[in-house]
Amino acid sequence: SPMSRGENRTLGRSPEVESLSFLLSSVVGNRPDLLPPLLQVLSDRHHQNRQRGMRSLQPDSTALGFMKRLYRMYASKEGIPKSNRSHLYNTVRLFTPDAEPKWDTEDQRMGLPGSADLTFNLDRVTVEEHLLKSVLLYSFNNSIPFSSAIVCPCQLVVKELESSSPECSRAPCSLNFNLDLKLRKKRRWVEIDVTALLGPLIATNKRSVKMAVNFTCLQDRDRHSSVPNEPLNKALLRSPSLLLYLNDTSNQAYHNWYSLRSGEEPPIPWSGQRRGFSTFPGERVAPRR
Amino acid sequence: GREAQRPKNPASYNLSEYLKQFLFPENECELHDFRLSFSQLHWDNWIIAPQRYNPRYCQGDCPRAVGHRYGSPVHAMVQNIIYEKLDSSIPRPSCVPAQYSPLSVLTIEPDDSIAYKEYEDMIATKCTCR
Repeated sequence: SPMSRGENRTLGRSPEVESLSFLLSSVVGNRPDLLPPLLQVLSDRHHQNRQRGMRSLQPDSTALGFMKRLYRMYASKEGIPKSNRSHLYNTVRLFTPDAEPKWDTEDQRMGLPGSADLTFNLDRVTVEEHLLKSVLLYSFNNSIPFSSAIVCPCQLVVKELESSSPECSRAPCSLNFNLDLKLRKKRRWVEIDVTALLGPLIATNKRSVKMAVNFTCLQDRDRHSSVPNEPLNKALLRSPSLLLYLNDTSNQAYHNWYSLRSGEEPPIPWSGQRRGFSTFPGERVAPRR
Repeated sequence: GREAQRPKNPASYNLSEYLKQFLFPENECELHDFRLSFSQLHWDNWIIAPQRYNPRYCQGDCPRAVGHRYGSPVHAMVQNIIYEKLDSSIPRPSCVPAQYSPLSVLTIEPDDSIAYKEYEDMIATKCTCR
């Protein structure tokens, strides 16, 4: 078949050619910038894995499920970015908390998810990747059978733990949300927009973000007197993931705003002026002039 | 010597055969598929999607009169003339990609984070002679 013929011609069978770093270093020597982006990512990867004794990669399975769904939404079967889309970012990164979150023991005894201190390591975000939106992604496990869509009132408090940092003077370091969550059998993720909180930190290329989050679902809408909804809180998978929707301005990245409909502007990196610029599919907020 | 000086009389040729070499070369410059799977390259434990990738490639002969059929620049015709008339060590125009489409890739990063990226110029979609 064409594949085997091609393979013999381009890669050959000798063991040396099997090792990726040999292949890449023989192509570019000490000029990694000559590498196309995908090979550059893989070459770094191959080098780092050899240093760590080829530890196999284990991303969080729930997070992986979400990102595969996102991939199917944004790309065709052949992997080509769909053109009929309304978002303007060409990069989405999902981070899970660095270490096992520290939970408030008092809340644990009461069966509440309680508040947790989370640290996200953002080393993989490059200088050319500008933040457009950041989201905390919560998910619910299958312990509660949602026969139909249910709406439940919840409270979320997110506090950035380095409030002494200068960024806090210009933007909020704590956000309170009162939400009515719509949960369906197939849709067990909840996305909370925290761009206003994290935008200034990530815009200054901070390498890690520390935050305390407290997410509690209540029995009824009267938030002052309502009691926690214990089954739902138990179904809530404790530590959220952090999603960053970014615009990579390097020339290897695909910039789809050439195909923007007339009147739409190219994305402006997060700089505080454009609050609530929503680029998530389904939330069409026209950017203010 | 006399044989070479006598002007070649097109009438002695079959005209359609003569013209065919300009219009439809046998091994014409065109796009070919090359479906590879990342598992062949042992990259499938960090590339989650796509699992198969067809970058395609261009291969074939560039005819003497490249013209509009291949979207070639005028320079390609000039280079053909130089090769034929002045210096045959100068290479003829090559069959190369002229247009590409991007590719979306889902990868696991070294720190176990997950990245969705869109890269430019990853799949050849059109060939040209230049």
